[in-house]
Amino acid sequence: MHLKRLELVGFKSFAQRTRIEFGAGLNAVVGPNGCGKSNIADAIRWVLGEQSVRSLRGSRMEDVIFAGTDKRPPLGYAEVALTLDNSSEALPLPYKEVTVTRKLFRSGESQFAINQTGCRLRDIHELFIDTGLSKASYALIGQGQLDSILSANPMDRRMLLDEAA
Amino acid sequence: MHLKRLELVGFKSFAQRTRIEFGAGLNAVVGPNGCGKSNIADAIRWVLGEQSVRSLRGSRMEDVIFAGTDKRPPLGYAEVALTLDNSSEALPLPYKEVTVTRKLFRSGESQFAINQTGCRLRDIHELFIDTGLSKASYALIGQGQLDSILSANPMDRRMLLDEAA
Amino acid sequence: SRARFLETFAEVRREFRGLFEQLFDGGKADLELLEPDQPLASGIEIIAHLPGKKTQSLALLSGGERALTAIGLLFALLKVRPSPFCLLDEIDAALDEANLDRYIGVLVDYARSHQVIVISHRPKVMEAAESLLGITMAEKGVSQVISLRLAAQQEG
Amino acid sequence: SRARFLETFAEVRREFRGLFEQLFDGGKADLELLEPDQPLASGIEIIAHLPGKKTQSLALLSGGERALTAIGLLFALLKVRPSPFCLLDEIDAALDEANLDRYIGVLVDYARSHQVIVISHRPKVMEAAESLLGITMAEKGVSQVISLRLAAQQEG
Ligand SMILES: Nc1ncnc2c1ncn2[C@@H]1O[C@H](COP(=O)(O)OP(=O)(O)OP(=O)(O)O)[C@@H](O)[C@H]1O
Ligand SMILES: Nc1ncnc2c1ncn2[C@@H]1O[C@H](COP(=O)(O)OP(=O)(O)OP(=O)(O)O)[C@@H](O)[C@H]1O
Ligand SMILES: [Mg+2]
Ligand SMILES: [Mg+2]
Repeated sequence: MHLKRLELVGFKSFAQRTRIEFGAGLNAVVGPNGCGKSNIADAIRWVLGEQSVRSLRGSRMEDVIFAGTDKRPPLGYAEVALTLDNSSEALPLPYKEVTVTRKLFRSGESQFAINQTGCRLRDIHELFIDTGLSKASYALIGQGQLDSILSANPMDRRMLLDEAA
Repeated sequence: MHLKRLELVGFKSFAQRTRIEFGAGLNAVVGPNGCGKSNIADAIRWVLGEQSVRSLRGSRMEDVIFAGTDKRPPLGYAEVALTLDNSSEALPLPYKEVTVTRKLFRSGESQFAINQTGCRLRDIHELFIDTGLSKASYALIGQGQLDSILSANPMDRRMLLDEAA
Repeated sequence: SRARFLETFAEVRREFRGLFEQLFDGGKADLELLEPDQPLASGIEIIAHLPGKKTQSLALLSGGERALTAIGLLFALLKVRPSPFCLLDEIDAALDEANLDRYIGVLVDYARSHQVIVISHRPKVMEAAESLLGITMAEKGVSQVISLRLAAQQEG
Repeated sequence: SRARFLETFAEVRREFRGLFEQLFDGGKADLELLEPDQPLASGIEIIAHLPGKKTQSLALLSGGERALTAIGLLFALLKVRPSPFCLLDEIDAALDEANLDRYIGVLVDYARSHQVIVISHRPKVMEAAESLLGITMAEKGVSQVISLRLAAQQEG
């Protein structure tokens, strides 16, 4: 299983509908300070079901919705869709492609979907259990987070191994 | 007042007696990972009277003494001497040059001196009060510490201004 | 289960030791169970011995040495229990050029059989990547993506 | 005293606003007392408005944007209440090339009248320095210094 593409609209600095295609092997995301690279990492974490606002650098979940610029007004919702190749059937679904979608309105209303079928957040969480994406915190290393692998206390390090086991 | 030179022996990776001359304006300390640059910063902090072992990256004060390599045995003491130009008499002493020395033996015994005259640690602390070296935590920014200027809570930031006031 | 944990621990430890030696071009490292007779409740100690230097606490290591040690442990975990893809945001920031080259060696080797997404400012990392995704803000505050290079998507 | 604090606060605030605009080539920033009627007990808020973007909490800023904002505040404090020398250990790590250039502009300007010791891996910073001190470990684990360039020591 691997990541085929990510589609975002209204998510943080991605005001316009944007489609990002990923290839096999090594993909490098590059650009100047503040252009949106870590925002893409946040989008991936968010669509996989991240609920910690703090780990997304916000103070409220609403902070992930495009807040506007001096030329554009804020948008009313944020939507991210992550499409994975599932030919190996690592995910327990009978599809070659699996698309997970998350949408958040300013009202606070949330919508979730797996392959266009509405579902709940916990269905997304459960879908990824046993894939190494839900429980492997070492698979998604945020900016400035590398050192915590070492600075964590011995029991926290042990949790990394529990995730791998 | 400015820093003229730093002399170290037995301090962390500086096994050999080393003399470092500084110039006016911008001085850049460069070299590969692990060569000893931040150890120089630690030495400056230490000779100015730093007592927090943690801020020197150790678990005991003895950790600042050269621990040996696979070719050299550990040393029995660490000694650092910092020499400042005092032509402007910013320091309350009648000398054009002021040298502050700190020495620590493995036994735990410490020695301090100002211009070769033995003194106590608190004499060094008091010497620098009102110079901006003792109370200006913003004058000595350690590796990885820049972000804490922003991430500190509003009252901690206020303390930075108290130091400057 | 206890057996599974001990087996995973042994594998991660073996990978970590090998990767450390590769990343530091020498030296040796280890992982230890603080309480070997209670593996399911035991914390884990990391021991790092840099080439030519004495084994010391991790805290005394330099910024770059700590980053490279963390990278060794990270890739040991990823090799033993890979994730469908991994996402590494600026983990190379503290590395000098020599350490960067050795890190890229491990990264490229791992990426031969696993999908990796790295965010980086380092030109050598960009050169090593099969796919290059440029992010820009032609309009201030609004991000756009330019696909500068796109490798074929793998099968399966 | 209250008067002295308010005076210092006003000066640091003025410097910070100017430096921010210079470092970000636009935008505006501010410092605010959370409790203006109790200045001696009040916390301080930092407001950063990047060019073209909306004012948001500092937490949402990127790694490089946060670093540059912190550099602005740091040099504001250093300008208002200089220290005999300052020592900055790898504060440029998160900056891209364009931001690095603007930071070096502020650094070189400040170093015209103040002694600064920076530790850095960035070639442009090395080029800008009047004195260059190389640290090496010809023998593993043992540091040595090579004075690559030494500016005259200032008078007074
Ligand atoms: N809800 C939002 N609406 C609009 N812009 C936002 C929103 N949330 C964050 N941003 C903007 O996104 C920018 C940060 O982007 P990001 O963290 O992805 O940068 P980056 O490319 O990782 O940069 P660096 O190289 O410095 O780490 C900030 O300027 C911030 O103002
Ligand atoms: N007491 C000691 N005896 C011998 N070596 C020591 C001692 N304390 C620290 N060291 C060594 O000093 C080295 C770290 O040096 P330092 O932190 O100054 O590196 P650096 O030049 O700042 O590197 P970086 O660019 O990665 O930040 C470590 O390898 C550590 O083992
Ligand atoms: Mg970033
Ligand atoms: Mg360092």
